[in-house]
Amino acid sequence: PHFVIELPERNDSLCFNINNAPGTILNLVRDPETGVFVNGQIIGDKKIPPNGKMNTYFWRFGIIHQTLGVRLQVTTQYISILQDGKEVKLLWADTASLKGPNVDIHVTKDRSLTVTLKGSVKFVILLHKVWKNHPYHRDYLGFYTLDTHLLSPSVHGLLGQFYHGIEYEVTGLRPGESPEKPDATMFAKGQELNVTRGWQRDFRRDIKNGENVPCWFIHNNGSGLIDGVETDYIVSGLF
Amino acid sequence: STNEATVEVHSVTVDCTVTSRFAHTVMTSVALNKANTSKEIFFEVELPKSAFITNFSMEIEEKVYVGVVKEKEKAKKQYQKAVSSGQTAGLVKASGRKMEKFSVSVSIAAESNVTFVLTYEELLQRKLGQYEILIRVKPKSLVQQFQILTNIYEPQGLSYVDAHATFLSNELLPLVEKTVSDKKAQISFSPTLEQQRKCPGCDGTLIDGDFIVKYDVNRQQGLGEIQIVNGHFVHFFAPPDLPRVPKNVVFVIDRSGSMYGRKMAQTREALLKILPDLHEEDYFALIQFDTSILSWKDSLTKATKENVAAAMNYVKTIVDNGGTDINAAMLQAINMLVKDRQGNLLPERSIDMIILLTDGMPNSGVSDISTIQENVRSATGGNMSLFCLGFGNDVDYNFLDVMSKQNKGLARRIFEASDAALQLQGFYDEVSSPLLLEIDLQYPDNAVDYVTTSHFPQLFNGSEIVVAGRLMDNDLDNFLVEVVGQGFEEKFNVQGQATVVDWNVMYPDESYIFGDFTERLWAYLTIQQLLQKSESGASDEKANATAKALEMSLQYSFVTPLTSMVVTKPEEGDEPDSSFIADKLTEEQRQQAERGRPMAFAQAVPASRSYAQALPSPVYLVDGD
Repeated sequence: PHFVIELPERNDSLCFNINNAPGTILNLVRDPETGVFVNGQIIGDKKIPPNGKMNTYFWRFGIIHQTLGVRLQVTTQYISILQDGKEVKLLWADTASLKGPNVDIHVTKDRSLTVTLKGSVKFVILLHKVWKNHPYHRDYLGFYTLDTHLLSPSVHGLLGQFYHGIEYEVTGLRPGESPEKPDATMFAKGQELNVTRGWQRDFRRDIKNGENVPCWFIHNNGSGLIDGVETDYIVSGLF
Repeated sequence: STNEATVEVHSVTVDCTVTSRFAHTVMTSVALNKANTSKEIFFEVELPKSAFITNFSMEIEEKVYVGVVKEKEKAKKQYQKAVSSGQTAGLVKASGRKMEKFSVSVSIAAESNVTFVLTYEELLQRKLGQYEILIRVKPKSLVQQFQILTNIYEPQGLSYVDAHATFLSNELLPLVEKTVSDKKAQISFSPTLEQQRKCPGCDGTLIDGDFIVKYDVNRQQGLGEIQIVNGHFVHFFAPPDLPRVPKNVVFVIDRSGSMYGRKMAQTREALLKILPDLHEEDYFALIQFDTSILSWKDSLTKATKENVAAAMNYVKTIVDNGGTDINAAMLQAINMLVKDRQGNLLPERSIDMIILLTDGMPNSGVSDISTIQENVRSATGGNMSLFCLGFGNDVDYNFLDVMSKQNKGLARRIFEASDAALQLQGFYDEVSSPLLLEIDLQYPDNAVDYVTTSHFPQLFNGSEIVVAGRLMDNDLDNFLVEVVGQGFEEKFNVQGQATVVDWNVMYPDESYIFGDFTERLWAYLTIQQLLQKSESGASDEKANATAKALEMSLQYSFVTPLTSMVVTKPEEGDEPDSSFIADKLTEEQRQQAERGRPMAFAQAVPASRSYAQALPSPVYLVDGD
C-alpha cells in the first residue's frame, strides 16, 4: 500500500510504500490517551502478475475507540459495528446512515464509508471494487483520515505519527533515474534522506482513476521518515 | 452569551483596578432565564495570557459554586472523570496571540438567574514607554446594564492616560468618560441598551472588540520609585533621560527551505524596516544560513546611511533553500563579535547583541538541541545578549526560549499573520535601545528577604525594572537602596532611602484599594520568575523552583501552569454535580492548540491546489497502488 502525508500549509506531500507479506497486520493509528486505535491487514494479488511484481493492499481494518466502547471491522465484504455488546452489520451493497450518540456512519453504496467518532477522529474508507474474474487483482480498501485535531499529542502509528505535522527540508535537487522524477536530499527527524519527486493517487473524488498528488517519495519502506522500521508497526491482531 | 431570546443578559460589568501597575480585574455577568424550561447559558471571558486567574464563582438559586485552586496533578487524580472525558484544560483555551479564553456553561432552571464572577490579576509591563490594560468584550446580545470601569492609582503620578476601543463609533466615543488627576485616573464606559444597538430596532450589538487603556507614570532621576505597604516593598526603576548605549548587533537569518514563502518574505520585509532604524553609532552584521553559512561582510559594519542602504539591497536577495544549521550560524556570529572586539573594531562602551530569526528545528551539522545551547552558552561566555524570534506554529519555542535566557536575552514567537513584519519590528524597537548594562539593585540584607531577581543584564528604553520583596521587620530607618549599572559614558550609581507611602494620605477619599496588592504583586513576580527558572535554570535549581512556585501558587490562589482551578457545577435532575478543571496554558499548549485548529490549515492552504481549498485540514491516507 502507498501512504500519503499531505501538508497543505506547505503545498506539498510526502509519500512512501510499505511492502509486507500478505496477512501482516499493521498499526496505522495508536492513541492510548484518547483510546483510538486503527489496524489494517494486508492482502496480496491472487497470483503473481506477469510483470513479476506482486501488489499488496489493505483488505480489512479494525478500528477501536476504547473510551466510547466502539469497535468497527471494515472488510471488502461488510462493515460491522460493535457497541455495548450489540453488533450491527452493514453491507457495501447498501447506502445507509447510522447516527449514534458516539459514532456516526454513512455508507455510500459500493464506494465509501465515512465514520465520525465523536470528539476524536473522522475518516473515510474507500472500497476499490475489482472485476471479480480479474486474473490477478482483488477488491481492496483505502483509509483516509480527514480530521485528527482532537487526538492527543502522543498519537502514533504509521499514519498517526504525522498527525501533528512534520518538519522537513529539501535541498540539492538533481536528476534522478527518470527525467520527470528528480532526486533530492531531505532533512527530516535528524536524518538525511535521498528522496525522489513523484506522485501518488488520492481516490476520494475519482475512485477509478484517482487524482495525482505530487509528493516526495521516501524509499525503502519510508526508512528515516517513519519512526523506527516498518516491522515495528506489526501487530498480532486486528483488535 | 446566549442566542436564546428567552434568556436576558441582565448585566455585564468589568471592574479593573490598577494599583502601582498591578491590575486586578473582576468580570461579572448576570443572566436571567425567562423561559418556562431550563436553558444552557454560556459565560466566556478572554483574558490576557500574562494574567493569572485567581477566583471564579457562579451563583445559581442563591447557592454559590466557587472554584478552588489545587495542585494540578492532585486535581487531575481527584477528578479523573473530567480528565478521562477530555475536559482537562477545557475551561481555558488559547485565543489569538495575546489572550486566552475561559469558558463555562451551566443549565439554568426556568425563571431563575445566574451570576458569574471571574477575577484575574497581572502585573502590567512597561513596553515602549507605556502600560497597557486590554479588556476584551464580546457580549452576544444587548445587555441591560453594561459597564467597563477602570481605576488607576499610581503614586508616582500619571504622565498621560489614553483610552480607546476597536468598536468605538462616533456615537459611542463621547460615552467614554475619563477623569484624570495627578495620581489617579478613572475611565468608565457605560452605554445604555439603546446605545449598544447596531441600528434602531435591531438586536445586534456594537460592543464587540478590545477596550484599551494606555498610560505612563512620571519618572524621576535617581533611584526610581520604592513603595512599602503592609510589610512588602516594590521597587520600580526606569530613570528618564539616560543616553542610549551603542549596540553591535548581528542578525542571524534562517533561510532554510521551511522558511519559504511568507516567512521568508516577512523576514526580508521586517529587516528592511529595522535596518534604517539603526543609529549611526551602532555596528551591525548580517549572516544568513541554511546548511551553509553566508556572511554579508567578514566584520561588523558601522551603520552609516551608505552601509545601511547596501545592507538593504543585500537583504532583498535572501531566498530560501536547504537545511538548518543553527549551531554553525550562531558560532560564526559569536566569533565575529569576539574577533571584532579583540581587534578593537567596536566602541569600548557598547553592547554586543545577536538577533536570531528562525522557524525551527536544526537538522544539519549539530542538531542536538542541548549541545547547541551548551555550545552557544560557552562561546558567548556571558558577554553578549541573544534575542530569538521564532516563526510559525512548529517552532520549538522552548529551545529558543532557554537558549535566549541562558544568554541574557529573551525569545518571542512571531505569529505568521499579515502583521508578522510589524511584530518583528515591534520586538526590535523594544530591545534596540539599551540604556544601562549589568544593573544591580541592592537592598540591606538584614532588612529584606525573598527578594525577586535583582540583577538585570540590561535596561531598555521604554521598559522598566521591577523588584519586590518582603520586609523582615517594620523598622525602616535603615532601608537604604542602591542601584549600580554601566551607562554609556560612565558608571551609574545612585543611593537613597526608601520611605513608607501612606496610602490613606495619598488617596484620602478611597475607603478601600485592595490592600494586599504589594504582597500579591510580589507573589505574582516571584512565581513568574520561579516558573522561568523551572524551565531554563540549572538542573538542581529546577526542582526547587517548581516546588516553590507551586507552594506560592496555592498560597495566593493563582491558576498557574502548576495548578488547576476545580469548578463544580450543578447538574439538572438527579444527576450529581460535575467538576470541571481550568488550567493555565503553557506556550507549548498554546502552540498545540494552534496546530490543531482547522482554521490554521485553511488559512495556509494555497490556492494553487485544485482540491485543497475544499479541505479544511490535511489528509493522511493509505491506499492501493
